[in-house]
Amino acid sequence: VNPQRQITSFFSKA
Amino acid sequence: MLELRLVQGSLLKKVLESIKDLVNDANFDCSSSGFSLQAMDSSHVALVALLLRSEGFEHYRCDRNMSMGMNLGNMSKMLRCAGNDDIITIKADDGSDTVTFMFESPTQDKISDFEMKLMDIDSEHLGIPEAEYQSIVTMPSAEFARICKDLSGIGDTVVISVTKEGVKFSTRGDIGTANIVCRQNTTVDKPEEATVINMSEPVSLTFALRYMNSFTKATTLSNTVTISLSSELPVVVEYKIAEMGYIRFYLAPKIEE
Repeated sequence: VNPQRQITSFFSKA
Repeated sequence: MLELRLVQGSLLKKVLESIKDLVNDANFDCSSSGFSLQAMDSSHVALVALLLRSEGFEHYRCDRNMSMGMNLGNMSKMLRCAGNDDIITIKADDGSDTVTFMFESPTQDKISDFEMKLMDIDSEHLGIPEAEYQSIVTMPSAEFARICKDLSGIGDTVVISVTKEGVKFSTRGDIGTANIVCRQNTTVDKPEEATVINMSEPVSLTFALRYMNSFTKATTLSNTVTISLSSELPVVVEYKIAEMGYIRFYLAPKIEE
């Protein structure tokens, strides 16, 4: 099973 | 004071139907430029960004920037009470803890108003940097929805690969494997039936089909969908909302095995 990445690891808090 | 009159009320109904299962609560941000939303799903794997530009409304009044926290399930329950041909007006007073949705039938013989409680939502707004995507695929939205649905009967993830040959959607599961290749096809009768591949570099990424299938609930908003891919970036699945804006779904990739 491929682990899932999170959106927050690409985009940071504005 | 906020008052937004949308003649094509069905657009708002469709927007809600396409995001209510992905996101529970969200802040709708209203400014002079438009009505927008940015929200993540509860596991922070997907993000939805909606923009309805002010020019798309018949009447648009937003005296000062407002952020209105809404439960999307409840908002959807209210918008479902609007007819598909109804004009929808969203109204809120400054500092109020409620929002009012007014529905007018096209012949003005039925006018309803629904007042919904707003909620405080502590959501973090993410900065989405402008990116040059390695591959951008535009294809009929119904075709993309069909592929996601078909593949989810076989596997849980989809590998989307773009090469000079076309875009390939692949899955693998206990019963076997599936590969669907869509080639660039611009020799169609109608532009919305075309598959257009703009590739600067080949790319291959793996995504959870459960999320892709959820995004395809927006299929009714647009005849075409644009899928933007770059290695090391979330995919962007964008449905344009006629003359008004867009709904964009961002999905973080799975880590390759």
